[in-house]
Amino acid sequence: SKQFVVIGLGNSGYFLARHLTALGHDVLVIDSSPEKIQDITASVSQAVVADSTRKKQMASLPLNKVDSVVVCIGEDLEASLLTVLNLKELGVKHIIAKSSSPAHTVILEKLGVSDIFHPERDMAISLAERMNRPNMLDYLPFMEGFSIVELACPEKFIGKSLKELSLTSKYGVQVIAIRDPLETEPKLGNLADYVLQERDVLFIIGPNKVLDKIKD
Amino acid sequence: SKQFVVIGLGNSGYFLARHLTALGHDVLVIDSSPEKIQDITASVSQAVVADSTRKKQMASLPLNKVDSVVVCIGEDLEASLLTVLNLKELGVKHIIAKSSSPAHTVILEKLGVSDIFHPERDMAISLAERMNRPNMLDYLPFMEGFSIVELACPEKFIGKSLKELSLTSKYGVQVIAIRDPLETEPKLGNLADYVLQERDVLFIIGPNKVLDKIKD
Ligand SMILES: Nc1ncnc2c1ncn2[C@@H]1O[C@H](COP(=O)(O)OP(=O)(O)OP(=O)(O)O)[C@@H](O)[C@H]1O
Ligand SMILES: Nc1ncnc2c1ncn2[C@@H]1O[C@H](COP(=O)(O)OP(=O)(O)OP(=O)(O)O)[C@@H](O)[C@H]1O
Repeated sequence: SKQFVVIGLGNSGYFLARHLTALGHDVLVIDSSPEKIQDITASVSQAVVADSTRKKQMASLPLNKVDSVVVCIGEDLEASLLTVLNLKELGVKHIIAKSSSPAHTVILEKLGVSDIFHPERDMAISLAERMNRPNMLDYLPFMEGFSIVELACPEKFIGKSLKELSLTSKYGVQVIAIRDPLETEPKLGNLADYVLQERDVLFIIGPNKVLDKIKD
Repeated sequence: SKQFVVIGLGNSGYFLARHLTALGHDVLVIDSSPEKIQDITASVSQAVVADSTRKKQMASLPLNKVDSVVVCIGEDLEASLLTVLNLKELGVKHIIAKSSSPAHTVILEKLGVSDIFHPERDMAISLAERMNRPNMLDYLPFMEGFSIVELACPEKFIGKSLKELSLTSKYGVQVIAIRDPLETEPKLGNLADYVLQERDVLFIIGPNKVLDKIKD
C-alpha cells in the first residue's frame, strides 16, 4: 500500500482520493474549504484544511515522503501553478496534475510536471469514438486504431467453436470474453473449444477496420 | 456519417464536437457565448449562438431530425436541466448529458435521460486504478476485474513462442500485442509462433489477480 496526497476536492480530487483509499492506500487530502474537508474525512486516511498556494501551510505537512502528490485544481489556474511551485520547492518527488486547457498543460510541463491528465478532453474523445461506433465498448487510447467491441453472434458463427473459426489467424482479432445473457458472469479465459450459440455476445479486441468488416 | 448536436462548449463539448467532426460526422454546436462560437466555427459543420434554456431560440433549429443531442453544461445545473426539458418537448429522440454531481445524475434520470457521462469521476477512478497498478495501461470499466497491462518480457519467457507458453490456457490471459522497442509499430494479430526476445514488451489482457501473479 502506497502513500498519496490529493490537493483539491472538485469531482476529480474527490473521487480520486476515495477510490485510492478504497484500493487500500494511505491518502491525505488538502482543500481550502472546511466543508469539503469535513464531508470527506470519513472516507480517507487524513483530511486537512489548507491553502496549497501558501508555502508556510504546506511546509508543515510530510509531503516529500509520499509516493505521489496529485494536484486536482482545474478552474483556478493560478492556484494550480502556485501549488506545483510549492510542491517542487518542498522536494516532492512525483507530481501528477490536472490540466483544464492547452495553455495550462504547456505551463505545467515547463514547471517540470510530466504526468498531466485531461479528464474532460479524454472522456470527450472516448465518447466521440463510441458515438461513431455504437458497438464499441472501450476506446483504447494507447493502442491507436484498436478497440474492444461487443458483437452479437453473427449467423455464420453459430454452432462453431472459436478454434474452428480461428478468428485470430484469419482476422488478427481476439475474443476476450463471451457473454450468455442468461448467465450472470461472462465466460473468460481459454474459450477455444466453446461452441457459439445464437444468443451469445462476443467481446472482441482488434483493429477497428477489421472489427467493422466482421460486423458485416 | 451521422448528425449530432452539441450544446455547451466547455472542455467536454469543445473536444466532443471537434472529434465527431474529425470522424466525418455532421455537427451543429450551440453555445450562449459568441466568442466560443466564433473560435470553433472553422472546426465544425455549423455553430450557432443561442441560449438553450430559451425554447423559442431552440425551436428554430432542426433538433428532432438528428441522431443525438449531447448536453455538455456542467457547472450550471439549472441551465443543464432546462435545456434537457426543452429538448424533450421539441421531440429530440436521443439525449446524452454530462453530469457534474450525483444529484445532477438523479434528476437527469428522472427527466428521462438514460445516457449520462461523468468525465471527472470516470477519469479519477481510471487514474486511481493506474496509480494502484503502475504497469496498467487501460482500466476496463465495463469488464470489472480485467485490465490491460504492459509487461516487460519475464526471464522465463525469453526464447519461447507464445504457442509454447500457452498463456491463455494456463492463466486465462491473452497477449494482444508485442512491442519491440526498436521497431515503430507493435506486432499484432496472430502471434502464436512469435519467439519472445529479452527486449520485448507484452500487452496482456486478463483478470487483475492473474496479471499481478504473472508479474512476479
Ligand atoms: N489554493 C487552494 N488551496 C487548496 N484548495 C484549493 C485551492 N484553490 C482551490 N482549491 C480547491 O480545489 C478544488 C477544486 O477546484 P475546482 O472546482 O477549480 O476544480 P476542477 O478541476 O474544476 O474540478 P473538477 O475536478 O470537478 O473538474 C475546490 O474544492 C477548491 O476548494
Ligand atoms: N443556457 C445556455 N445556453 C447555451 N450555452 C450555455 C448555457 N449555459 C451555459 N452554456 C455554455 O456551456 C458551456 C459549458 O459550461 P460549463 O463551464 O458549465 O461546463 P462544464 O461542464 O463545467 O465544462 P467542462 O466540459 O470544461 O468540464 C459554456 O461555454 C457556456 O457558455
